[in-house]
Amino acid sequence: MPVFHTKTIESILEPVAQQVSRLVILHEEAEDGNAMPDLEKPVLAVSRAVVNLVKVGRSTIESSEDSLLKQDMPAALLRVEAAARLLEEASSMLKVDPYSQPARKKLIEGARGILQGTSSLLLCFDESEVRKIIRECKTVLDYLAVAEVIETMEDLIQFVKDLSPCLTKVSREVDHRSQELTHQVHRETLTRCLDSVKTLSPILICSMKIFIQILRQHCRESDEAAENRNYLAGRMSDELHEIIRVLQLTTYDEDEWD
Amino acid sequence: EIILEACKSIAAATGALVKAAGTAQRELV
Repeated sequence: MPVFHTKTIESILEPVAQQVSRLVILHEEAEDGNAMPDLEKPVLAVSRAVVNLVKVGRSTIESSEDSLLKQDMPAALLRVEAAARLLEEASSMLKVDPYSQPARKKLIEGARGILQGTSSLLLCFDESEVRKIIRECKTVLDYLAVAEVIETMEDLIQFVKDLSPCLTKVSREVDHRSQELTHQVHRETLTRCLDSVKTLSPILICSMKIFIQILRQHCRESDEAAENRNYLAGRMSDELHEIIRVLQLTTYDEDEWD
Repeated sequence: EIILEACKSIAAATGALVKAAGTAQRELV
C-alpha cells in the first residue's frame, strides 16, 4: 500500500523517509552510540534549502488566488523552519558533546519535522493543483446544464465551440492526474470515467442535433429526443461528479471501496 | 514548478544529513 498518493510526492519524500526511519532504528538499537560526526556542513545545507523553500513558498502564497492554499501553506512553512532550527541546535550541541543524547533526539525530531513539514507543504500545493482541475470539470458541468435549452443549430454550433476546448483540457488534465496517482483503484476509476465522458460527448451532440431537427419539423417525437439528450447529459454529469470525487481522495481507506 | 524543486533540495539535503548521522551509529550496530 503506497504511503504517498502521488508519484511526484513519493519520489521526493520516500528516499528521505526511509533514511529517517533507518536513523531512528539505529538510534534505538545503539542507544549509547558512537561519537556523532561533525554535522555542521550537512545541517547548513538543510538550512539553506529551507531558506530557499520559505522564499519560494511565500512567493507562491502571494501570487496564488487559491484562498485555501493561502490559509494552509504558511503553517507548513513554519513547521519546516522550526524543524531546521532543531537541526541547528542539535549540531551545536553535538559539537560540544558528540555523545549527547538530547542532541541525537533533537536531530531525529528535526529530521522528522522536515519530512512532515515538507510533506504538508507538498500536500497543500497538490490539493491546490487538484482544485484547478476540479474548476475545469465544473466548467464542463455548467455547459452540460445548458444542453437542454439549446433549440437552434446556431446555438448548438456555439455550444460545441464552447464545450470542446474545456472538454479537451479536462481530458488532458485528468489523464495526466490519473498517471500521477499511486493508488491503482483511484487511477482506474479516473480512467474509466474519463473514457465514458469522451465516448458520451459526441453521442450527446448527436442527440442534441436530432432534437433540433425534430423540433424544426414540429414532430411529437421531440419529447422523446429531449429525454434522450437529457439522459446523455446526465450520464456525462454523473461521470464528471465521480471524477471530482476521486480527484479529492488522498486516503487509502479500503473499506470505502468494499 | 519551482516549489517542487525547492522541496527536492530539502529532501536531498536532509537525506544526506541523516545518512551522515546514521553512518557512525551503523558501525556500532
